Amino acid sequence: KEKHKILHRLLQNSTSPVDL
Amino acid sequence: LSLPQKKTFLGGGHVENKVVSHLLGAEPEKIYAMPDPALPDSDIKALTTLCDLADRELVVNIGWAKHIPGFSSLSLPDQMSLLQSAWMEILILRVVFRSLGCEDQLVFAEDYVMNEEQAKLAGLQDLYTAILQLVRKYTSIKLHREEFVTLKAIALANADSMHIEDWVAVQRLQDSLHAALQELVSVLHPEDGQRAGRLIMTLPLLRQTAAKAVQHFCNIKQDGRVPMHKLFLELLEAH
Repeated sequence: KEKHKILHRLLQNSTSPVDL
Repeated sequence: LSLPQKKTFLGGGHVENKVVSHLLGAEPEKIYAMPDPALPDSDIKALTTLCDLADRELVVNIGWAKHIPGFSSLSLPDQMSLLQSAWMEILILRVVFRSLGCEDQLVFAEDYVMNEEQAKLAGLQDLYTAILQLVRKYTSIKLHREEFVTLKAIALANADSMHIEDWVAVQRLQDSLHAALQELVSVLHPEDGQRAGRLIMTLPLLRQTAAKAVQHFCNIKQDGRVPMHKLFLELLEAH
């Protein structure tokens, strides 16, 4: 996971889950 | 590199599907390539421009993925696995959609359009040919914007990563997007019962083309002559 830290950070940032 | 004359395909029916209207609303704003005017034209300049554009596109595509209904309910590792597998398919599908109606040109961005000659100079002829095959396929199908956004979400949900933890959750996402595509197609093309299947059947060529592109950019990375930003490198290394 350490290798993919930018992707990880971008996904964690202010996620607003959408469930319809 | 000039701005192409873009023809758009007009949709017929009105789309009521919630998933599709959400996907339409989540579609990222356009991004410009802004090639560095200080650099002389060369293959390195073209590839540098494309890698920089891809890096910025990736940031917005990750933001877009979070808006796909159901995607954010997946575990973070599963979200990562899908994006690590499908990121290039998403980039390419966006280029393909922008290039519809533009005679044999690839519209990487509104300010960055490549014809065959320019692709050849950048060492991208094989990739140009492969992406153009997709453009021709979707041109003959007359792909609508609504179908494009749904197909793009399906490509992500259908990434076939080997590292998925919760297959049931991913399958639920796939099923809801597939249902959205079927409903959409039945509204846009009620006369054509085969259309959803025909759209899904374009995905193997998209995956094959994306694999080619990843391989090509991995080779460029090894070569070391083209500067690449961290996110683009990170995702290339995921393969």
